Parts: sequence; structure tokens; C-alpha cells
Amino acid sequence: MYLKSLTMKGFKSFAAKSDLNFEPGTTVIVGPNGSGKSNIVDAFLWVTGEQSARSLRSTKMQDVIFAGSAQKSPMGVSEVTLTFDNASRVFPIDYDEVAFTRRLYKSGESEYLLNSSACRLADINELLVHTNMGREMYSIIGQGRLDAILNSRPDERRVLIEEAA
Amino acid sequence: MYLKSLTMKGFKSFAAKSDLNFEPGTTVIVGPNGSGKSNIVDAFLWVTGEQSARSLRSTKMQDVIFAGSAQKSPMGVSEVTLTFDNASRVFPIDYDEVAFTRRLYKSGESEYLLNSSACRLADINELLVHTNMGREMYSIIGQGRLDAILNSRPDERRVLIEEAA
Amino acid sequence: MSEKFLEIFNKVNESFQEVFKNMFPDGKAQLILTNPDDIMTTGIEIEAQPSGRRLKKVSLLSGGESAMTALALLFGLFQINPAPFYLLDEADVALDDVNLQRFVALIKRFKSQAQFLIVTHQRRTMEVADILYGVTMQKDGVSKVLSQKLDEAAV
Amino acid sequence: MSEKFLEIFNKVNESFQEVFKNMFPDGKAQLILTNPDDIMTTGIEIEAQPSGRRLKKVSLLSGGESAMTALALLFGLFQINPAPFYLLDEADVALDDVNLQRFVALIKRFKSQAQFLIVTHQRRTMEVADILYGVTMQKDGVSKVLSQKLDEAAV
Ligand SMILES: Nc1ncnc2c1ncn2[C@@H]1O[C@H](COP(=O)(O)OP(=O)(O)OP(=O)(O)O)[C@@H](O)[C@H]1O
Ligand SMILES: Nc1ncnc2c1ncn2[C@@H]1O[C@H](COP(=O)(O)OP(=O)(O)OP(=O)(O)O)[C@@H](O)[C@H]1O
Ligand SMILES: [Mg+2]
Ligand SMILES: [Mg+2]
Repeated sequence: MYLKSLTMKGFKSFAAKSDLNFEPGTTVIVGPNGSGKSNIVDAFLWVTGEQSARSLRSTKMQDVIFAGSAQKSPMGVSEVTLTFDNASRVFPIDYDEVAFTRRLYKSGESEYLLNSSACRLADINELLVHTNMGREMYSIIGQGRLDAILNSRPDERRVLIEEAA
Repeated sequence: MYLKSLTMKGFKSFAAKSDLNFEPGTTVIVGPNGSGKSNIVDAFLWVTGEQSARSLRSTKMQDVIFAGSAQKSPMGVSEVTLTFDNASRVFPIDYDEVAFTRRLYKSGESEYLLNSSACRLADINELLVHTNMGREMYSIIGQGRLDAILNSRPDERRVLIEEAA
Repeated sequence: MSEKFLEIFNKVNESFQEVFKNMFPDGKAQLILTNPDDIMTTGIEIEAQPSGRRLKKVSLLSGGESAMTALALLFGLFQINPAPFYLLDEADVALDDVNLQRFVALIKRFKSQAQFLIVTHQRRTMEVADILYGVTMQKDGVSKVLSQKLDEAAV
Repeated sequence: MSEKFLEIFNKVNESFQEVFKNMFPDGKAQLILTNPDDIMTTGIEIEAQPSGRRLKKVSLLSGGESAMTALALLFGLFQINPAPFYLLDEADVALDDVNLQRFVALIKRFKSQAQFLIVTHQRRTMEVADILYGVTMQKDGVSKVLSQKLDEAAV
């Protein structure tokens, strides 16, 4: 199993449809300050079910929708799709590709899709459990968050072992 | 008025007496990770009266005393002296140089000295007020603390203006 | 008291805008009183936009953009209420190449008015030094300071 | 349950030590149960010493030392419980030249076992890329992604 692509449209500063295609190797993302690199990291957190606006550097979830600029008007919906290769059937469903989609409308209504058909967040979480990504998502380290693993309290660190169990 | 020198002995990793001499220009401090650069910054905060161990990356104030190593035993006292040139008499005392010294013994007893004679912390604070360094010490920006000015709450930012008033 | 606060607020605001604009000619920044009707308790909001898009609350800025905004505020305050020295511990760590150059230019601009002590790993920032101190950790767990006066060493 | 916890704890501890030692041959690191008599509620302390002095609680480490320790723990966990991909946003920002090399070596070591997505400003880290994406902010406030497959571009 490996990541195949991330598609964003209307997510934070990615107003226009933007694609990143991945291979099994290493992808490096570079760019000037304020260009949108950490917004890409937020897109990963969001599409895999993140429920806390604070973890996405926002105050309310609607803040992830493109807020407009001097030249472009705000958008009404934000959509991100993360596609995995599933030839190895790590996700126990009979598809060669598994695509998670999350949408949020300005109204606050949100939708989750699995290979383009509507599903619940619980369905996505249930599939992700098979990937060892775990609830704590320690495999996604946001900007300035590397030390957080060390700075937590001793009792809070139990979860790292419990998730690996 | 300008900074003339900083002398540390037994302060954090500076077990042996260490001096930094300054001129009115710009001093740059470099060195590998873990060499002691931020400990120098802590020495400035400490000698100018910092009372919170947490602001010195410690749990209790005695943590600033050299804690020993495989080859060297722990020390019993930590001492830092910061010397200013006072020819311009910004400090309203009749000395060409003003040296603040702070000492802390393992017992917890602490001493403050002004030009080598004992004084109280209040005396040092009273002199520092003449330098606009202010209680909030926003002129000393610790590692990772640059954003703190922005991330504080709107009501907390009043103090920046109040101190300038 | 409240006149004094308002007077200083306006001066700091103007100075902050000037420093920010000097670094980002297409950008803008400003301080805003959250409750101008009650000067005694009002808070202060900070808005900035480095590249001339829309003014935004600082919470929306990226890591590097907020570091630059904080530096502009620090030096804006300096122009109104100068401290004798400034000590910056790796303040340049989040900056890209262009903003690093702006940071270096900022230090050069104010270098004759205040003493700066700067901890850095960036080679470009080292170039502003009049005096360079190297710190090392010896095998016995004790830090040691090595100094070099740049003009003497004819680097 | 508690046997399972203990078994995994010991495996992760061993793996963390191995990764740390691989980066710091003279150093040591370990995980410690704060209350080994009560596995169901015990916490976990982390101690590390990059250069062989005395083992210390992580709260005493410097910025760069703690970043390296966190990376060793992350990859120690990876060896026991691999996630499909790892996303690191400027994890190399606090590192000096030597530790930056260790970070690059660490990525190279695990590169064939997992997908890495790395955001960085460091040129040396860019060298590990199989695919390099550049992101820019256009004048209209919209981000744009530009891609380059390194082997095709024959950089
Ligand atoms: N909902 C939104 N609509 C439009 N723009 C947004 C939205 N949310 C965030 N932004 C903008 O996206 C820009 C890029 O932010 P991001 O944090 O991704 O930058 P970055 O590339 O990580 O920069 P740095 O190198 O400084 O960390 C910021 O200027 C921010 O204001
Ligand atoms: N009381 C003490 N006695 C002995 N050593 C100490 C004491 N307090 C801190 N140290 C040690 O001092 C070392 C240097 O820490 P410091 O934070 O100054 O490094 P630094 O040069 O800023 O590194 P970085 O570039 O990673 O930020 C650390 O390894 C720390 O454990
Ligand atoms: Mg970023
Ligand atoms: Mg440091």
C-alpha cells in the first residue's frame, strides 16, 4: 500500500484544483514563506478525519474554506481527496485504489466519501485503523510540533505504546 | 550606555568561569546543538532578576547550578555578572561601570550584588527601569519565543504599549 | 492616563507600519484597538499582510510570515522606546532565503542604534557580526566560549 | 493487557535505543516506566544523552538535541509499528550542520520502507527527494503547485 495522490480544491489557499502525485519513494515540498506548504500538511490531517479546528491552525472549521483575496471571491466549499494504492489489500475492501474525500460547505454541512460514494467518518476511521496510523496520528508532524512528543506528560506518552500494541 | 561583559561561573553548563566581552556593535554567537548558546541567553534573563524557573527552562531555580557530568562533580553555587558601561549616567548612580551580580547556592539562598556590594533585587529592578528594558523584557527573545508576542491575547498586548508609555 | 496610552499606541502603530512597509513594500500591517471606546481596558489586535493580498489576523499567517511580523513589531517598539540591547536566540530559524535577507537588512539598519546579540546557525546572519563568539561543549560536559574579533581576524 | 503493554514497551524501547545509538555512537537514550509496579497506569519518562555525558531527562536538552531525540523515538516506533507514510513539516529547522547530516542519513536509511513527505528550507534535505514539489503563492492570493520528477529532470 502506498499514497498515490492528494487533490485539493477550495482548501485554505488552494482555491484552484491542485494535485500532488506520489510514488513509493520520498517527496520533498519546498517554497517561500507563506506559499502554502503547511496548508498541504493540514489537508492531510483534515481529509483523514481531524475534528479539531485548532489542530488545523483555525478557530472554526469553516476557516479551511478558501477565504478569498483581493482578486478572488471566497469559495463556498472545500474539498480534499487522498488516494491510496490498495493492490496489497491492506484496506480490507475489494478495490485496487481507495480514495478518501472530505467536503465542507460554508453552511457547516460536511460530507465524507469513499471512492466517490457517500460514507460516514466512522467508515473512514475504521479503514484507517488497518494502516497503523492510529488516532494520535504521530506520523504527521506539523510545523513546530516535533518536540510535542517529548514535551507531553509521562502519563500522556502511554498512548504511543498502547497504539503500537 | 552599552553592555561591556557577561561573566558566568557554575551557571548551567558553564562550570568554569567564562567571559563574553561586548562592544557597542553586533555580537553573533554560534555553536553546535547542545553547546550552551541558549544557556547564555538564560544567564542574561537570570542576572536581570528573572524569578520564574520555567522561563529558564528549569523546574526549580537550583537547576541553574552546574549539575555535574561524568567527569566533573556538581557545583554548590552559580554566579553571573553583567557589566554595563555607565559613562552616560543612564543609571543614576555615580559609577562609570555598573555591574549586576546574582548568586544562588545549592541551599536555595540567593544574593544580589551591585558593583560587588550586596543589594536587594528591588535595587537592581529600580535601576533597570531607567533602561526601558521593562518588566516584560521583550528585548530578550528566547529560542522559539519570537511568535509569543503575536500569539498572546489582545488584552495581554496592552502591556507593550503601557511599558512604552 | 488614557491620553498617554492613546498617544503611545498611535506612535507605536505608525512605527510598526513603517518598519513592516520597509521590509515588504507591497505589504501592509497595523495595530487595531479591539475596543476604542474604552481605552483603559481595550485589547490590541495585530493585522499584517506581507504580500499585499488582504490584511489578516496574525493567527492566519504562516510560520515565516508571523516571525517577520513579530520582528517588525519588535523594531517598531524599539523606535519608540529603545532598550539598551537586544538578544535574539535563533529568531531567523523559520525564514526562507528572501526573508533571511530582510532580517539581515533589518539588523544592519538598526545596528548603529543598539547593541545586538544574535544566536544563529545561519551563515548569512553571521556576516553582520562585529564580534563572533563560538561556543563548544567539551568532553567533560562543560561549555567553553571561544572569541574572535572579526576586524582583527581579517576573516 | 498489561503483558502486551510491557512486551511492546520493551520492543519500542530497544528500537528507540538502536536508532539513537546509530545516530550518536557515543550517546545513549532510554524509555523508563515511571511506575513499573502498576503497568495499567504507569507513565513513560524519556532520557537521552547525545554525547555520552550523563543521561538526562529530555526537559534538559537543547532545541536541537530534543529534536534529534524526538526523531529517534519516531523512527523507533516506526520499526515496531510502521505507518504507511510519514509527513514532516520543517522537522530539520533546529538542527546544526552535523545533526542535519544525521537527519538526512536517517531518512535515507528508512526511505525504502516507508513513504516520506518532507517540507523543508534546507538544501541538504532536498537532496533525498525522488520527487520535488515547489509551492508558490500567486499574486491573487492562491497557492499553486509545481512538480518536478528528479530523475527525469536530470537536475
Ligand atoms: N482559508 C484560507 N483562505 C485563503 N488563504 C488562507 C486560508 N488559510 C490560510 N491561508 C493563507 O495561506 C498562506 C500560506 O500558509 P502556510 O502556513 O501554508 O505557509 P508555508 O508555506 O507553510 O510558509 P512557512 O514557510 O512560513 O511556514 C498564509 O498566508 C495564510 O494566510
Ligand atoms: N545545570 C546544568 N548543568 C549542566 N548542564 C546543563 C545544565 N542545564 C542545562 N545543561 C546542559 O546544557 C546543554 C546546552 O544547552 P543549550 O540549550 O544552551 O544548547 P544550545 O547551544 O542552545 O543548542 P541548540 O542549538 O540545540 O539550541 C544541554 O545539553 C543541557 O543539558
Ligand atoms: Mg509552514
Ligand atoms: Mg539553543
